[in-house]
Amino acid sequence: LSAAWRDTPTKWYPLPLAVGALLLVAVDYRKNHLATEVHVDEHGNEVVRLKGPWQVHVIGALPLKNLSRLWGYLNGLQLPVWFRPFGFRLYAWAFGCNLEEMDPEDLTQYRSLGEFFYRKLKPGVRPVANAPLVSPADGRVLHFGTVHGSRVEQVKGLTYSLDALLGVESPTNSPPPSPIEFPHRDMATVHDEEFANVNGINYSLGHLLGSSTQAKSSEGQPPAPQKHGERIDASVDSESSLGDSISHDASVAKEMGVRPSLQRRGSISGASVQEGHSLFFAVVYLAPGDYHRFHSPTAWVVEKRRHFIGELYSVSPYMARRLENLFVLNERVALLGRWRYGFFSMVPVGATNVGSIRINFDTALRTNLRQRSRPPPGTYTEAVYSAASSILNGQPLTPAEEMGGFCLG
Amino acid sequence: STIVLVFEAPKNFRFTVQEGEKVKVGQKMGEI
Repeated sequence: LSAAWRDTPTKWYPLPLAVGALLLVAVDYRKNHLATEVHVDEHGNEVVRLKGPWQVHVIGALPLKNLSRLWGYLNGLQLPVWFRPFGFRLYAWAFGCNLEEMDPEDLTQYRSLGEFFYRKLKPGVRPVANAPLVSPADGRVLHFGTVHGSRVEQVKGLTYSLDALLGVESPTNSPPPSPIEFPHRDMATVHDEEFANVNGINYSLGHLLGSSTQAKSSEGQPPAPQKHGERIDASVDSESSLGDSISHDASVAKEMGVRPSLQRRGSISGASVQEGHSLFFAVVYLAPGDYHRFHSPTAWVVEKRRHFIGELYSVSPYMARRLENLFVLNERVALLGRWRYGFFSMVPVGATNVGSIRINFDTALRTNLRQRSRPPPGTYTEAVYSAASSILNGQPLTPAEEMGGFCLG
Repeated sequence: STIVLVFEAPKNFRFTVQEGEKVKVGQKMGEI
């Protein structure tokens, strides 16, 4: 070997530059085109596919939803009272939960890990900053920035489609905006100036009629997913007294800074923003030990929700850096509405261990359901909250108001 | 689990958090 190494003559000859240049072009093409290659369906909407390194495909081959439901079943089992303090302290130590700020503090009161996971906080432990946008949850800021075109950056170098995240309004879905009708005024419509002068208080007339309510889908059954959403007009029955809903919605109307529009502001997904405005995004990741209820990030009105039945990949930063289209592949509930500056949306995205998403003002919502056949990505079921507060045309929320949460399984 | 916010705001909107920063409910995330 050493003789061959020593005696074999070395011959040098020039590599044609063209070969090197071609190699660079091929590498660049693969990086910039194949990676961002977008497949579209017959409607021109992007077809979302599982893309990423081999680890992602291995995880994608697992029965994630069944694992998630099994995890939820196990965590719903009642624990013996004597075991609860030890068990929950062990979980808190492992995942860094803060046991001092939860309500109730007595660990024996949580019958299962699922209940402990969905714990509440003591009043006052989360002061609300005086800012246009506050954090909707305890967690870690994964990424934030400006939406360019219709692509949102997942992490540096990975993007996904905004339409795929929020759903595309299909023409059959959006009925023409109807003027507000007030039964006690023989179906007359109220004009804007009247809106301001009722009792001299500039609050939402809708509260003289309706009151903040629990939206229920008309069927009461979890709706079957339709391609691109089927409008389920939430039928409501007023459950709370008129008084508290006037103050609540009035504060939202006031905080929104503008008189709530009597007419819907046109389609809110697909986000055509006003002159001088941009679209921004922010992603907050909740770790297993974090408090898992989420709150309103600002004063806004939720007009509709779109429930996308998807997969339940882990959404850890490790996966977010590798699995392209992660937030578009996973099960999620897109809450769409508006705030004082225009379009506003908040999308809780489920994950393997927390596949269930709960929205306090939407008791019809069912997530992480057993599915015979998985609907194609992009399919959603839609419900509107227009009856929650008719003049605001949606469910009004004040900053840091609790909206719901993530449950185990 | 994860929460994604997508919203319209004036161009001078500015985030007041850093990537990777721990946040809590109600903490300021942005200003105009």
